[in-house]
Amino acid sequence: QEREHLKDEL
Amino acid sequence: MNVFRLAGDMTHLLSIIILLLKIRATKSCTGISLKTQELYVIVFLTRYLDLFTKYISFYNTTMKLVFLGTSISIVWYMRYHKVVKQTYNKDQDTFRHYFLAIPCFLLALLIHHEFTVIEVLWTFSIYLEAVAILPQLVLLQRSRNIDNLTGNYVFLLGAYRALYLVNWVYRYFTENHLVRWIPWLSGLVQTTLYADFFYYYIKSWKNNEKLQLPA
Repeated sequence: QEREHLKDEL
Repeated sequence: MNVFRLAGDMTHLLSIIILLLKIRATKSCTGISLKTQELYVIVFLTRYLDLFTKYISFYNTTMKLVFLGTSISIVWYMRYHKVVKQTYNKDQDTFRHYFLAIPCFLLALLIHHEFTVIEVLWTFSIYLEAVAILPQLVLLQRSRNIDNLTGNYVFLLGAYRALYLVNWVYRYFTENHLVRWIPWLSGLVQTTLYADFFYYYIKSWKNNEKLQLPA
């Protein structure tokens, strides 16, 4: 969930 | 998406467009570090590995393709374009950028969120981006006169990550206080590296004089 959170940024 | 992150992405995009315009319009890459540009290509390649496997949004995919395409074409221009490559300050752009990449990779092997290829390479790209500007800053100190486009390019590049820091503060307070140390600390280091450039850039802008970095 932490990694998923990061995913939407460039 | 929040306004700080959108402003950050647009500032980042603008910096790359300004650099491409400088190279295409003046057919010159004087004062630009090829090492930094190559590091940025590595940053984007290792960060956008899941470009085709994970669809986030049209915006996200488009921007990733634009960043990859423009950064690769800048390196192509500086390496292979018959006119532009003559203007590259080869003898001044001597920073050993592998000395930057290797410790970043080792650090990513040690400190990451989860030990998978995608995650470690993503973390490597975050660490590498923080220090990728160093060859460019060293080159600016060596090259006596910095042209306006190059100065604006570096300024916008530094400003984009500063806006991302604001975005992370905003997201911390609006998205159940999720802590994200790796990008936060890397982004802080990245922005701090621009500190003295920002000082001289704003000073030259205020006094309306040529941008000059002390040797």
